Amino acid sequence: TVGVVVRDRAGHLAAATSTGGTTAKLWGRVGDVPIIGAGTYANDESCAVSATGTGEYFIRLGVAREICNLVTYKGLSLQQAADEVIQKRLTALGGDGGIIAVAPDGTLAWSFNTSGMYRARQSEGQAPVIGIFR
Amino acid sequence: SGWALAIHGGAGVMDRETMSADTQAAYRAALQAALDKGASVLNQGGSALDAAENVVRTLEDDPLFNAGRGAVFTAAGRNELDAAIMDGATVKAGAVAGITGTRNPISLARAVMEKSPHVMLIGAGAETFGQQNGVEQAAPAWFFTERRWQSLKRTLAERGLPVPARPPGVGPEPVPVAKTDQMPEDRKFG
Repeated sequence: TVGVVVRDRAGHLAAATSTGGTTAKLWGRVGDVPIIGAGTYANDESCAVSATGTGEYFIRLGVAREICNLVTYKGLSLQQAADEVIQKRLTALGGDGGIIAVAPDGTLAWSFNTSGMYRARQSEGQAPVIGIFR
Repeated sequence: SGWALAIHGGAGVMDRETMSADTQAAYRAALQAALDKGASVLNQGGSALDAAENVVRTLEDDPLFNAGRGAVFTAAGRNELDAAIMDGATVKAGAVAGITGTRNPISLARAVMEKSPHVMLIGAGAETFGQQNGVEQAAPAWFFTERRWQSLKRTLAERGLPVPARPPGVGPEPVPVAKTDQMPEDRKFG
């Protein structure tokens, strides 16, 4: 799975995610990627999120939208919201994976409970940050 | 007040001890290239939506990642691709699933968002919509990589399931299969 979250100079947000799914999948199995609110979500008033992981858990938890809801209704920071959903709720349920997110003010966050996630981020005027392992 | 973007290329079991330096370098270079694409759009005043689509298209075309070219195979030996895009400004969204013949599923998802009254289209209907709206098509051979095919064979063998025929246009299995195409999946999910 690949994904991106973006804030442009006008302050608008977008999220995009794409995947081939899981090896040897059967029955037309679909994961969280195309489920709006699970693997992909963006709202200028809250945040934008793109997810990767065991899709079934991300669908059940509505991960992407849940993170944005925690920011909006509970007043959590973007990182706090991401960690609450990924490190606590997803992990407790037995799910694996991670997310990237951006807030309306350009704050970036990522959170994953696996040993690695191919990831990169950059803010205008700053050096890029690229990571693989935890 | 400036732009910001973050990218991911999948999460899972990644072993620092066993992932070769060359592999790490390849992924880092690919992620940098995707960042550069997004930054280029944004530095020219482009929209978050345009940057998002362009970044994902770059990653879909890179066979390292499980999306577009280089995607994993179904048990039947096909690539079935899913994608979604959402515009935070309008809260409009487009999503597709079960795509087999569209080169960049993310562009098909954007077409669904902008050119249809719907949010999600799947399978053959989604592909027809894409063809009618000028979304670039691709043959099965475009998505094929030997590494993913070998991974499928190993997985099917573990499950006692038959191995399907190779997709049309990809040629016979190499003899021997390159060692780099026999590596176990470096990530398990997504």
